[in-house]
Amino acid sequence: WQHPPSHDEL
Amino acid sequence: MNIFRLTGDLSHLAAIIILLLKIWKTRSCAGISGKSQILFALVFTTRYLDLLTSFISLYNTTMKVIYIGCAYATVYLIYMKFKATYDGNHDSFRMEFLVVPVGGLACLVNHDFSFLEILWTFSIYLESVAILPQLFMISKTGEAETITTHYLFFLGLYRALYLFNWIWRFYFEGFFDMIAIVAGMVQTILYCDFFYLYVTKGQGISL
Repeated sequence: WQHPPSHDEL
Repeated sequence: MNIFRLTGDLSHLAAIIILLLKIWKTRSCAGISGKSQILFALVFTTRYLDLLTSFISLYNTTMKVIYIGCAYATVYLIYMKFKATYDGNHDSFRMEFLVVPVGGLACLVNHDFSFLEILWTFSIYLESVAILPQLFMISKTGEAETITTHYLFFLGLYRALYLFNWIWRFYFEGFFDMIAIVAGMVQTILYCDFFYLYVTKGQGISL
C-alpha cells in the first residue's frame, strides 16, 4: 500500500 | 486548497449550521434522525483526533473544532433539550448495521494499520453511510420539512464538491487517496435520489 497520505482535508 | 474544497467545506458548514438553527429556532427536532447525528458526531470524533497530535493550519483546526462542537450540540438538542419532539418511532434504522461492518472494513482495507489511521479510515467509511438513517426516516414518514431538505442538499453537495477537489488535486498535485475517493463516490451516490427530488420538487419532499 502507498504511504498513508497526509490527511490535510477536513 | 482549491475552490472545490473551499466551497465544499462551506457547504458542509452551511448544512451543519442550518440544522442546528432549525432545531434551536423551532425548538423541535421533528423529522430529524438523531441516529444520523450520533453517527456524524462519531465520524468527526474519530477523524479529528489528530487535533491533539498535529497542526495543519488555523483554518483546518478552526473548522474541525466547529464541526465537532456543532455535531455534539445537535445531538444534545435532539436527545436532551428537545427530547419530547424527537420522533423515535420513525428513527428506527439499526446503527449497528452500519458501525460494525464499517469497523470491520476499516481494519481490513486501510493505508496503514496504525491506531489513528484505522480510526480515520473508519470515519471515512462511516461518513459515507451516516445519512442512511435520515433518508430511511424520511422514506418512512413520507415527507420532510423544507428546511430539512436544504440541510440534506448542502450536506450532499459538500462531498460531491470534494470529488471535484480530488480530480483537481490529482491533476495539479498528483495527490489521490483511493479510500476517500471511493467512499466519497458512495456517499454522493446515496444522495442522487434525494437530489433528483430536491431539484424537481423544490418544495417539501415526499420520497
